[in-house]
Amino acid sequence: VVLIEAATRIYNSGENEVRAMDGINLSIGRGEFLTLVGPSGSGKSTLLHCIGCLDAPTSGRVFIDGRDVTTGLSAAERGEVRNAKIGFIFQSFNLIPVLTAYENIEFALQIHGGQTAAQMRARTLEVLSLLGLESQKDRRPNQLSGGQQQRVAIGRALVKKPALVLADEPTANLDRKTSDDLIALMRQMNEQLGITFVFSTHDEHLMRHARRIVRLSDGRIVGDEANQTP
Amino acid sequence: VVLIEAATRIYNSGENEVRAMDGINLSIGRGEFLTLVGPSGSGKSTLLHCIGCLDAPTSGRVFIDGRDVTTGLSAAERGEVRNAKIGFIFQSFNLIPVLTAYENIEFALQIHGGQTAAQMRARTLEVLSLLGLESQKDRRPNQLSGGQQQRVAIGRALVKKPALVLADEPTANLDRKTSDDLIALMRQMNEQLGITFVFSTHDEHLMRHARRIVRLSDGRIVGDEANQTP
Ligand SMILES: Nc1ncnc2c1ncn2[C@@H]1O[C@H](COP(=O)(O)OP(=O)(O)OP(=O)(O)O)[C@@H](O)[C@H]1O
Ligand SMILES: Nc1ncnc2c1ncn2[C@@H]1O[C@H](COP(=O)(O)OP(=O)(O)OP(=O)(O)O)[C@@H](O)[C@H]1O
Ligand SMILES: [Mg+2]
Ligand SMILES: [Mg+2]
Repeated sequence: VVLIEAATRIYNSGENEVRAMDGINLSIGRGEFLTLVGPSGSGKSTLLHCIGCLDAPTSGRVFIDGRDVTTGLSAAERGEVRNAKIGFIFQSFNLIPVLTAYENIEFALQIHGGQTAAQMRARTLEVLSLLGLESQKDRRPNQLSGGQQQRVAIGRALVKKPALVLADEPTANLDRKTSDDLIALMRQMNEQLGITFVFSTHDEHLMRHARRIVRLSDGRIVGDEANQTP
Repeated sequence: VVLIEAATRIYNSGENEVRAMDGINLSIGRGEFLTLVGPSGSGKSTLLHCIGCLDAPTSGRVFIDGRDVTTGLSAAERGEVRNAKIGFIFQSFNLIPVLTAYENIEFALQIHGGQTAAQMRARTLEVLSLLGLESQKDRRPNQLSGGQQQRVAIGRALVKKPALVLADEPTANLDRKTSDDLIALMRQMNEQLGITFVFSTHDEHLMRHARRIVRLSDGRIVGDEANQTP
């Protein structure tokens, strides 16, 4: 479902060149449950943004379901791929400040389209409940705790049951129990709906559940193997 | 160094009353190394903000070094207490977007006052180095990874060697090695300089290093004891 060929992402900050991604080759199949791991600054967020069509590599190519999303695609077309197929959980949440938790999540369904108002309401309430957010649904982000905001960001990505979920450190602000519940939910969506999950994480409990672990270091893949410790 | 008496913090969001803190009594001595733990939404950030004079309880009192900071203090006076005595690491970093990593950290010394330009420069470079940020020092927050931003927020709090450091989930976005280095640095500052540290965390590795663990649930303290597992 995801194919990346020789992708490099260079930032020119000042006179220094930063190789946030450096010659990445990666193939991810439908229904995988994979995590990216690596030190702070090793390129996990950059790689997720390129897979998610939020950023483009400086050189190399990215294919989503066989379609080249790096060359010859307009910004509008890239947006269509994202809306149709990808749910993204940002490391810094990126919630809409003027919308409530409920509205932030429902908004993702409205953009995606294809459902009645009643269907959207039911699904949004279901996701809020799965994430333990029913009592907080009418509050805005600045009225929520860090972990509550993180869960709204997660809800927004999962509500439309996208083919591909990209989750950048989804448990960073969650306590152990909430984190375990989330991991169980994502595994269930993976096993029952065939949704492909790609995380980045520093959380060893989440790492343990991944079926494949891809290690990054200085923008390069230095390890890619099945998880030996299930 | 910190005394909290019957402190309650109520938010009126809509027609519901939220008791983010509910009758908190807490006493913290000089040189302690304590962590707050508890589920997402249990009140850790709220309590840290009240200790740090960034917020005030709806009822009850907070004393810093014997001085009542809740009644009869103007906003300016509360700011003076913060600048003189407290270093705060925010759960969402709160970096100044137009300043570089270097400038964000040095700014804390400039507000604190009392040092020459050369002393401030040397101390800022020292902190950047201790946190592994030398190569990133001239970049702005949106040019940094999540964990790099977190370390700038940490550097800003530690640079002035304040009497009291309040750290809201300081390792949430850090890999294991960077997190271990940070914990070692904070323990050294605690043991050599007598700085009091109060964290909130979900990270079991950081919890293990605390000498005292205060458990929160629904805005109340439900446990307060020495750490049995050193
Ligand atoms: N402005 C507000 N209006 C209403 N409720 C609020 C507001 N700010 C915080 N709260 C609520 O107060 C409670 C405590 O929040 P707090 O941020 O202290 O939790 P926390 O323990 O730090 O959680 P986390 O582990 O998720 O960071 C939460 O239920 C939160 O939703
Ligand atoms: N706009 C930018 N200009 C220059 N360098 C950048 C920019 N954005 C990111 N970088 C750098 O690219 C590298 C990779 O960043 P990335 O955010 O992908 O790391 P990460 O693995 O997600 O780290 P973390 O675990 O801390 O979240 C880092 O060294 C970062 O400082
Ligand atoms: Mg990242
Ligand atoms: Mg918090």
